Amino acid sequence: MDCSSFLDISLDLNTNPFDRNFPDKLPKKEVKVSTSADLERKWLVKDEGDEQSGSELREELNRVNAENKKLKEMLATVCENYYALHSHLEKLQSRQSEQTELPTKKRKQDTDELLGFPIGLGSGKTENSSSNEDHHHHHHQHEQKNQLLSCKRPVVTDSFNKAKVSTVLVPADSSDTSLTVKDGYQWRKYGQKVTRDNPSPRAYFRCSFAPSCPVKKKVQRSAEDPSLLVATYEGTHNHLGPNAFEGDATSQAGSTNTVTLDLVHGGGHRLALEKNERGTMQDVLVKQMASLLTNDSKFTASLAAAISGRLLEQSRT
Amino acid sequence: STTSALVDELKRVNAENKKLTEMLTLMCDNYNVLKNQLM
Repeated sequence: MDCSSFLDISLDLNTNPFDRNFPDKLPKKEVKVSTSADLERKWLVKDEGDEQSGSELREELNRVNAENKKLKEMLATVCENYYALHSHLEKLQSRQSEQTELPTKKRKQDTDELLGFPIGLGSGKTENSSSNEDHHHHHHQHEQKNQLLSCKRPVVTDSFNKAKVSTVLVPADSSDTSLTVKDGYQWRKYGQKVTRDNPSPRAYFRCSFAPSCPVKKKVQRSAEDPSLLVATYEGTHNHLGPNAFEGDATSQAGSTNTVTLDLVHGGGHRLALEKNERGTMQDVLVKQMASLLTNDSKFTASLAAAISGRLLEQSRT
Repeated sequence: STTSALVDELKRVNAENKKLTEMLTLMCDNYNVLKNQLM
């Protein structure tokens, strides 16, 4: 299936020298950003009372701060694009899993017919039996059928049904003991326990759509860094979150922000950011980013840090 | 003391920049992986 027809999957960062039409050409390795580490060292050995040093230092600080801001904006844009692509992929996956489930049901029904069992016996329907003998007979048949089916049942090859486990690090106020991670979904807490390896308790949540949605979440304050909450998600939501984007991912991709970054001129980055519906997007971004993560632990960690960056930025402005 | 405070702040922002750059690189890689999955 040519997915490119549904979704514009270019990152659309409009960054030079990387070609916006070829996100493959985006840096595979760490992006080299000019740092002022040398300058720091330089100023450390200089006389502290030097006024000129101070002003240059402030200039450098301003430059680095501006670069920091640009990086955060770029990261947010990449996250948005990633999110749009991810939700599109999830839609495709759920569609695919629906398609694979249909033949399975058909096969099960065929097996019932083939074995001479009444249709619907295995699908939760109960039959009213006038005598205990009949009931016993059916029960025996049911057991026999289950044994046969368990032998014949094909191995589930649908990788999308496998429980996906992902971990997200979310910054949290150390005074907050609620162990709440706002990720755009609603959760029901069903337990809490203290673990050996961590003084903070671990809270267990189920998706509010349970039992139809199998996703579970564990939240615990990080033992290494108590300012972070570690949220572990098991499974994939089979529904959109309450604050999810409406409509197709295509339309989201069309309304994403355009970032222009000039890495060539002026020795720094010149960024022109055109934002459409910035407020809405940011709001949704913050709420949704944490909820749609891959199994890639590196990504989950980076995304959590991105969220924290966005929150910090918002709190400053 | 002002200079040392500025240097400290510069260090902090530089470290944050470095982290952001790494994250951005990582995100680009992840994006490309996802894109290849879709293609």
